[in-house]
Amino acid sequence: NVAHGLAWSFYLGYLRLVLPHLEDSIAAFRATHQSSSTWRGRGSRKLLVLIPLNANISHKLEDEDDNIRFYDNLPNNEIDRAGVRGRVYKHSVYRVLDENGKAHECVVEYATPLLTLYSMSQESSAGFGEPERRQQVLLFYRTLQDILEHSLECRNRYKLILLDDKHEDDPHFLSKAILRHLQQQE
Amino acid sequence: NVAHGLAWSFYLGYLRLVLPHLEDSIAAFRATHQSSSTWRGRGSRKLLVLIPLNANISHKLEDEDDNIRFYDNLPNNEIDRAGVRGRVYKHSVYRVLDENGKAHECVVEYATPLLTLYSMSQESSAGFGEPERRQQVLLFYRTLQDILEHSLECRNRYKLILLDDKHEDDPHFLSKAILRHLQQQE
Ligand SMILES: Nc1nc(=O)c2ncn([C@@H]3O[C@@H]4COP(=O)(O)O[C@H]5[C@@H](O)[C@H](n6cnc7c(N)ncnc76)O[C@@H]5COP(=O)(O)O[C@@H]3[C@@H]4O)c2[nH]1
Repeated sequence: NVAHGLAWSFYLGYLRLVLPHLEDSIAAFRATHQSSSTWRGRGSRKLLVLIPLNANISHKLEDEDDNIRFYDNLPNNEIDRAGVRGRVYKHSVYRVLDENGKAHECVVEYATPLLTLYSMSQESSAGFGEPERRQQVLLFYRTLQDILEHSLECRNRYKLILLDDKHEDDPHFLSKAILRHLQQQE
Repeated sequence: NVAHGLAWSFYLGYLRLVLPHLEDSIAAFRATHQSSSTWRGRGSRKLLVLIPLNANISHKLEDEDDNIRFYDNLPNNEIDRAGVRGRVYKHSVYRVLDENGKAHECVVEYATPLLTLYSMSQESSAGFGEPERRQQVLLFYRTLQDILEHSLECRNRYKLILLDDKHEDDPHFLSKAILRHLQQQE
């Protein structure tokens, strides 16, 4: 079950390393990026992790929804890992416009292992195809949710956002989904 | 089978992205690091990937063997990935001393997914323990070997070095293993 291993890998090799530092990175960022006062609410101090059911991942969020704009990156976090010295871990800050045109800042990215699930479903030698992919995404989501709920280092520092592919005809589907989750945290 | 998914993830999310650029990065590095003439042989223009059977991974190679020293990092390679803008991919260059005290430079690192296998074997809720771990490392190695042999983007740009744990009482086991593989390429 590929998704089970990818969820553990995402936690052990990434979230467990970066989430404890997130609040400090955001504080350092706000100190040097004084232009905006729209970081309010606890949701904007968490890492928002997007999990689209169809594993269709963009490399730039504004390609999905023009109400989303890249703002800047959080400061780099450098960690020696498995022989690579000062391996860089970073997150991107995006500004998301609501229907009133007001901008909300948040730290958001797609769950990178879904790129592996997507590409594996396209490679015949990898052992699974498109029909199994949706099931694997759900298994990834549930496994990750379970791991994170039992993790002391990650408590309250993340939000998993499962994205249905039923509303993809709405050009502002992604910004609305992000804002709904941000506002839940107020 | 966790190792199968981790091998595909390592290829699709890393080797396939970085190996095509490796030769250019090494050329740029040599142009700015004129101190040494010991890059000879095709082995030193490949990424050496260390795969220890016991999944025991160090974050700094010199911790394993004092005949190995960190030299510098190759130039950063920045790629937009899954919402993270300019995610950094880099490799470390190490100098490895032979028994004559002569230094050989090479780009070497451990296969990072083995850290996930190791940590999963320590977490009771992850579903596998230490006895299965060695089998999983072998499966990782064979799956990766198979994928890479069929990859046009990666041909001739890597060397997988499987490390037995039987000689760990030799303080220069790692440098000798690396040199043996480097010299095979002459
Ligand atoms: N968004 C995001 N930003 C990061 O910096 C990052 N680093 C890791 N991950 C994801 O966490 C998990 C665990 O990572 P690990 O390092 O064990 O495996 C990694 C690692 O073995 C290798 N790899 C990827 N990027 C690098 C890198 N920069 N240097 C060395 N190895 C790398 O290829 C595997 C798959 O990478 P991704 O498919 O990008 O997703 C990883 C993975 O799902 C990241 N996700």
